[in-house]
Amino acid sequence: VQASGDPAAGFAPLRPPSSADAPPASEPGGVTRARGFRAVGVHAGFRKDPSRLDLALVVADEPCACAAVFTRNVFCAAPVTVSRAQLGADQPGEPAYGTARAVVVNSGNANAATGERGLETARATTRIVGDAVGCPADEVLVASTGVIGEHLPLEPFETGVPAAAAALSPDGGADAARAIMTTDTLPKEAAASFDGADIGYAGCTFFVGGMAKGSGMIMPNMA
Amino acid sequence: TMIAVVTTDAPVLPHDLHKALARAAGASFNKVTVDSDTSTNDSCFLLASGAAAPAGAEPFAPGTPAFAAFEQALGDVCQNLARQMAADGEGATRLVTVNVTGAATPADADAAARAVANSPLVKTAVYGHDANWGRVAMAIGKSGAAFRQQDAAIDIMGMPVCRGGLTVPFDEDEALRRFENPEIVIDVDLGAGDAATTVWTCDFSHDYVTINGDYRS
Repeated sequence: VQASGDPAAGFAPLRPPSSADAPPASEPGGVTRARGFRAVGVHAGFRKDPSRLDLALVVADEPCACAAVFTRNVFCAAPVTVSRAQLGADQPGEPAYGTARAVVVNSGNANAATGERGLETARATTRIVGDAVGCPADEVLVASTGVIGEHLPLEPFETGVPAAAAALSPDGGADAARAIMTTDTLPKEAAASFDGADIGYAGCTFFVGGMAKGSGMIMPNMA
Repeated sequence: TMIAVVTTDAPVLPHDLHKALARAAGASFNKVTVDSDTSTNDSCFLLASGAAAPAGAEPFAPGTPAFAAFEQALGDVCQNLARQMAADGEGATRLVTVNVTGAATPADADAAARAVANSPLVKTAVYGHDANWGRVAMAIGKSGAAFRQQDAAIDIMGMPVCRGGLTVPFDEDEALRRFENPEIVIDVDLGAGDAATTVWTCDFSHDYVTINGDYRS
């Protein structure tokens, strides 16, 4: 059989190019594109470089429905254990959902493999954020990313969180996306919308928006 | 580590939100691999304010058009973020999309796609702009997926390179031209069933070693 990369010469491609192969388009905006949320990214001091944002805060105007999925890595970090418990899941893999008001993320230190001290740091973080945004600690979720096996200092939260809370903004999503970066070269945001007209909510437009970080140690297996 | 925070102003109850998130994450974040290493800290949060709905409006209920529209938007956002993560993998110069069709089971489709996406030899070939389909064949063959090699077909960047488990002559200059694209697509048909999946990864460059040899310092 004589063939070449030209489909006309012999074999048709397995997947003819089509619009169905196109990735989903994203609208502008990220984690604050949906109404009812404010966010901020600040330098709190987890990193030495003062020009680098290292603390992100996402806060809902009111307590709201929340769900989460977490790594199945047995060596899971303290913030995973604490956030999972906040959402009513005692064991890895149990459905984690409930009510939440805020998510706080630091970059530069993963607070992983840090034992009981790490757990207490994560719990203390929820109290600090709760005090700053005006909600119970059990409505605060926490996440960390960075180096594994080093104790996460609490001081940057004590000074950085009140400053962050004071700067929360509906326009703060982009800074929050930058603050959670580690070796990422770009912040990652996406948003989508849908019209309520044909689904029983005439006159409403709904948004979904988000931010993510991830560049290395990446093969998520979350449940 | 991946961390994602996603929000919506749609009204959704917490347990329904979790089901939607689990499905969305399963088809997006959980289909990304940069280096085959699963972090200690991966977390994805989804919050629903309901702020776009009139006060007192009923929450979106599973099985309704409203919930389907919400899940579509959530899936789009998660897949978009997942692709961004793969494209920005440490040292990456290319996003690599691996599509597997014709698998006997969804688990086989996942195993085959993940074997290709995690193969350092496939990833370095992409970095070198080398349409080395033999490495793709090696990866699916060792994956544990059930199929017969004489039923397998492989395309790289839309160019047929393997049919019936055998080589198909192709235009190397055209392959080099197609490797200039920012996204490299590898299609595999196992010829063993109807299951399919997509996994996203990136190429493997010298910079990955540089970054990770120096991470703590």
